[in-house]
This record gives sequence, structure tokens and C-alpha cells, in this order.
Amino acid sequence: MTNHELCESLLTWVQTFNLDNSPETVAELTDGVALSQILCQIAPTFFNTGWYSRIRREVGDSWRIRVSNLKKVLEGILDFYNDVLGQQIRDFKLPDVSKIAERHDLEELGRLLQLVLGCAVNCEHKEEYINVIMGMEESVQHAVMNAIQELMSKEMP
Amino acid sequence: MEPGKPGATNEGVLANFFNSLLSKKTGTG
Repeated sequence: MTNHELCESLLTWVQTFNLDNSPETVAELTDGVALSQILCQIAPTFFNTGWYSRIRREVGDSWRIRVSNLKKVLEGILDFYNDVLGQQIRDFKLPDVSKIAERHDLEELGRLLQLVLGCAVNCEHKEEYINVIMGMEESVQHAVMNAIQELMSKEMP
Repeated sequence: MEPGKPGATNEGVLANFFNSLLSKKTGTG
């Protein structure tokens, strides 16, 4: 599966969430806003209003704001894995958020989306998210399964 | 996986995987 295919499949998954502005393209995920809103829905106690208030919603063309948002998203995800799920992700190359912000790098964005997906399928209400995935098109389910399997192979309790 | 058995189809592979994910014990969120 190419990075483009992974990102497109995970974009389809992202579109199942109720977001302020549902992204229509992969590029629209690079400001971190949609991803932060997804995290708030997945684990509202952890990704609370205090955390969300640090995300800038008016990003415009500023790559600096995109980097800042994406850094907060990535840090939040890693803290969530560590503090809530009790897992550490070993041997998983963490996404370079600067490359996502500066040039919409699909390889790096794919890894960030993988981590968000990992939060969804491991969280308290994972049934809700897994059932949605099971209702999606088979090709998307395959991509999601591969992404989760790769992530699970790197998880260490 | 043997043809004709549950889980042998593409759909079965996906269902088996996601059902195993549902039953996996994880953190409390």
C-alpha cells in the first residue's frame, strides 16, 4: 500500500467523524485542527477543553501554526498512549510534523493518522469506532487493518 | 486459511480481525 493510498483510506475514516469542517482532501488534515477534534471525541476526558484551547483554529497559510498544532497533537497522542493506555510505541518511526506542515508529506501524515487511529481502536468506547470501520468499504477496511496491525506490532505494555 | 471455512474469505478475514480487536483488553480511555 502506498502512502497516498493509506492517507486516502484514513481520510475516508476521518470523514466518519462529526467535525466543524469535514476535510475533503488529505491536505486539509495538515493543520492539525481536524485531528485534534477527533482526539477530543475519542477521549474527551484526556483531550479536554483545556487541551483543545491550545490548538489554533485560524491557521491560514501559516506553516508555523500548522507545526505548532501538529506538535501538540503528536505530544497529546504519545501522552495518551503512555498515561491512559499504558503502552509505549517502540520501533515506530514517529511522524516528522515539520514535513507534514511544510510540504504535506504523505509518508509522515500517514504515520500521524495511524497513531490517531490507534487511539480510536484502543479507547474506552472503541466499539463505537470499530463498528463504524466494519461498516466501511472493504478496501478501506483493509487499509485500516494493515495500519492497525503495523502499529500493534510496535506496541509494548 | 482453508477455503469454505469461516474466515477464509476476504470479508471473513476482516471480520475476524476487527472482532478480535473488540475483544482485546485495553486501557480505560
